[in-house]
Amino acid sequence: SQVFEEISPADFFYRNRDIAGFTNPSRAIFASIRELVENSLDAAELAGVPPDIYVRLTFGEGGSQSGIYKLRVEDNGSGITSRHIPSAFGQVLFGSKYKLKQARGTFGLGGTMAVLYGQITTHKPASIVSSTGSTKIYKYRIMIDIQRNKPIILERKIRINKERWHGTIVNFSLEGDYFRAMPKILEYLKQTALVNPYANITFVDPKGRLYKFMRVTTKMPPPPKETLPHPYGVDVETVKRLIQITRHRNILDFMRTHFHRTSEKIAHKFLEFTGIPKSKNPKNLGPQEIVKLVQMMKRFEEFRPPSASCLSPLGEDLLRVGILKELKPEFTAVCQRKPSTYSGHPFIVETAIAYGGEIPKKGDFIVYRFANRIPLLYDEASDVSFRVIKNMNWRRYKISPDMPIAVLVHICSTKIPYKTVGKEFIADRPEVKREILNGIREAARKLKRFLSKREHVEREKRR
Amino acid sequence: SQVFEEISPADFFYRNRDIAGFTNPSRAIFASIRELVENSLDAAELAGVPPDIYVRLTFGEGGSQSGIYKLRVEDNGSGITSRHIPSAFGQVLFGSKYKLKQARGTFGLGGTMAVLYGQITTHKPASIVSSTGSTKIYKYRIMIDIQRNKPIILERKIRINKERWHGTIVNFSLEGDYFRAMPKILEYLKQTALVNPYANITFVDPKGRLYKFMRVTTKMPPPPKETLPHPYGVDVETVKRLIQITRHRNILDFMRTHFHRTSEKIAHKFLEFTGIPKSKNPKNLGPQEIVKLVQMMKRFEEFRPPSASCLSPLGEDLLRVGILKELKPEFTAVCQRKPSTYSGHPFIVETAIAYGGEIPKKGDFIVYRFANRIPLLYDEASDVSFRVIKNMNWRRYKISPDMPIAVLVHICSTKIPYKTVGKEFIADRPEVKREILNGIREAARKLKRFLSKREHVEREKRR
Ligand SMILES: Nc1ncnc2c1ncn2[C@@H]1O[C@H](COP(=O)(O)OP(=O)(O)OP(=O)(O)O)[C@@H](O)[C@H]1O
Ligand SMILES: Nc1ncnc2c1ncn2[C@@H]1O[C@H](COP(=O)(O)OP(=O)(O)OP(=O)(O)O)[C@@H](O)[C@H]1O
Ligand SMILES: [Mg+2]
Ligand SMILES: [Mg+2]
Repeated sequence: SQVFEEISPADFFYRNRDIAGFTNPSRAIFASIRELVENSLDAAELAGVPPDIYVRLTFGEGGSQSGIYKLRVEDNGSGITSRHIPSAFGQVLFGSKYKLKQARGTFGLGGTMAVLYGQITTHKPASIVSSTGSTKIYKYRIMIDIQRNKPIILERKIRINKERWHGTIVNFSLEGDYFRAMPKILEYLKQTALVNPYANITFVDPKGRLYKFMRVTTKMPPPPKETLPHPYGVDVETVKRLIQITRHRNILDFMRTHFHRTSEKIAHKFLEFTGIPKSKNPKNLGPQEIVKLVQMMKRFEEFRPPSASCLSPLGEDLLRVGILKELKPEFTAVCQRKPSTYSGHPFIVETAIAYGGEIPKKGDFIVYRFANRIPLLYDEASDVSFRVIKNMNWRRYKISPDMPIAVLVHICSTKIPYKTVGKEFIADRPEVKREILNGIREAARKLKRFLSKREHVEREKRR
Repeated sequence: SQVFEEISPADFFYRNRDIAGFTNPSRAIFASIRELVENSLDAAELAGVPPDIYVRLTFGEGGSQSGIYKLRVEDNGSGITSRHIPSAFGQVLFGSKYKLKQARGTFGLGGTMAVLYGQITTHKPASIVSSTGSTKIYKYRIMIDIQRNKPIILERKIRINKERWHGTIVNFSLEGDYFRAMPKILEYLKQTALVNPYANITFVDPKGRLYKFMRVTTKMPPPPKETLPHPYGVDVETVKRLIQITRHRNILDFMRTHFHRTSEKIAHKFLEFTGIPKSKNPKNLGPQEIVKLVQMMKRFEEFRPPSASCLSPLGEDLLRVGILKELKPEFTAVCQRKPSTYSGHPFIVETAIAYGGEIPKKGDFIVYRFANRIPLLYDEASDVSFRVIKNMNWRRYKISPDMPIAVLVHICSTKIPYKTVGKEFIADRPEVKREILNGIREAARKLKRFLSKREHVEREKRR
């Protein structure tokens, strides 16, 4: 007969670490660097400062043949309050990004996965140094109790923070294969610099080579603001949880307080639509009444569409600046679409087409994909953006794949429809697909105009 | 400053249910049916009986327009002992398949995800009836406390099991879109019948239409046996856990008892190779000594390769029988490769090419992919088998895509390298890729021989 077991989420992602992107030593080095760099970028933006990020990868004690490396990532971000540092890196499904607000982080998993992978391949602890800019800097040495999904604190030190530094330094050892991973790591850093042109990223590789991606501006997009759930985006579980925590004893105030852009007037109209009396205590709604309430929310057509204040698109200027800095094209067409939603989640698509200059002719378009300012480098063929580009009728715009062209797609959302825990590619959501298609068409129109104008000028010259 | 939260694994998969395959109402109906059918097939094979599985999908109380369905899946499998029933369906990361033994289930997640999805879309409890063939049949009505990842038992009933029935019946409501999902559901059941030709599968759809997939044999492959970890497949964490639980006080007996096919003689040789004295108490190994032990395990070349007793391939006869029953080709070439390993996990590839008869001409090969006797129906282009078929040189075998040909690939392993939690497609592991390629080539050779023999016969006829 069957023998049952329960396992912790750390154990689940330990056993299935390839599902989180830690497939083999080469991929794991890439995954560790990207998870930590994305955490650092989030942290600097949270602190409202242009990010300064230092990544150093060195050979471990066994030297260059042992396959063991040491990874150190330092940032000038918001830092982490002392009591949360061990769990931030020693517990899976623990984090500060479970909010309705655009961020690179979303699962509460990445940083801990990197530390976990290091631990299972080298059995060495990780060291985390952090300060929020207070009078103290905290240093922890931790390991992870994988079966309990809890950090093990081996050491905790405090020192005085004279310069009121704020930031985080993560240091750990891991098995890897840098030489195999190198092209992807460098491509990742370059594309990160492109889509975050206000960031300084410095990388020292195991051979001591220095790569510097310098900022060309200190201008940053306005930060996103946390938002309330939208009536079109909730289900029974979410509404149940809101009812559990609400202090309101009538459903009118409940609707008005807990839902996005739901004024008293709209809440009134909605409750008339449902036939539920305004004074009804939400805690007295029965299970099927809650189901009906949620169904009614989907059918009521007068809720205002979600605002995009929880999003933070790059904007056409910054996108152009980043493309110029890293791709050096002759001409760039950018387009920022209006906010849209899928399944109640707001999103914005930004596209660009870069032509000529240092863009190489590859016989096909070079596709760059970004989500919440994260470059996506794997599984191109499965990604919705790639499919849109493949199936689009480019001849309408007199653009062909043998031209030196790069097509860039950036999606920002409170919930990127990632297909995988490893954030490799984006699922095919009809609303998102439509926005990508229209965004690329708009950019293609601009390029077509530039090319025909240029052709016209050349013809004039030849007369 | 950052506000931290921890979430349960049920909450993680609730928020990210598209990562588990529950993307939208149409996909969720498919996912629910496949998760329950796979559980039933595992259970019947565990009980050693040819599976009888009944799937019934009906319109919910709102009728055909409400988008609410009721799903009922019944099997004649091993059943579940009473005290484990609530957690089996009410707790994520709980199950009986966390062993080193081939099974369809692997994550401890699927059945609970189906119940969870039903709950968040309809707020109705699920009912589970089960017996292991004892004197009692147990019926539970449960919901899931998602934030705690625990079942909520609403009702528990016992009745006498007069006929000593064994099996499980799962009943729950869910939001869905059957008419969109129907082609995929029917294709799934047909391919399941193909790769499990000893199973009876009956499906009644919401319109009352009956689909019967009848067994053509009661012969089943020998069941897999649970195995020990292999020295080539372990890492520091696994060895640490074995050291914690071992009752042996010397490392020789530790190696001999806890590792696959490690006899006393081989354990001796290995310990001489490492320089660790045979009498060393494994619990006295320091962290870096454990790391060195694991590295030595990877380098010692005299461990016997993993045996395939933990696997249960279909076998050429059953595969042929299943293909004939569901595809009715004129000719079938099958091939079962020898056991191989990737990252220490044993696997076997079985391939087949079916030609002519009722196989339609589609202008390209029809690809059927299976893993541990589960059909994979999504993300074909990302799957390793599809890529092998696309890039193979078929002209060598005088086979071209305009012929009526289906190519089937079945991989069995103690750990299928799924890329996603939704078990949609298989990652590109070099060892697996090589076995698939060689397996298809072998089958292609057989088809080539058949075609040239037939061509020869036809030429003779025309003289
Ligand atoms: N460099 C850093 N600076 C400040 N806070 C950090 C840093 N790295 C991690 N954190 C904190 O630790 C938490 C957990 O990080 P982790 O990478 O595991 O998850 P996440 O970023 O929330 O989500 P994801 O798994 O999608 O990356 C973060 O939410 C953040 O609050
Ligand atoms: N029909 C059934 N008959 C017998 N046992 C079952 C049945 N359905 C589920 N179980 C038991 O409940 C456990 C949990 O099922 P669940 O589908 O959630 O996970 P799993 O099958 O182990 O893994 P996976 O997530 O890969 O499907 C199973 O491991 C099995 O022991
Ligand atoms: Mg992160
Ligand atoms: Mg299952």
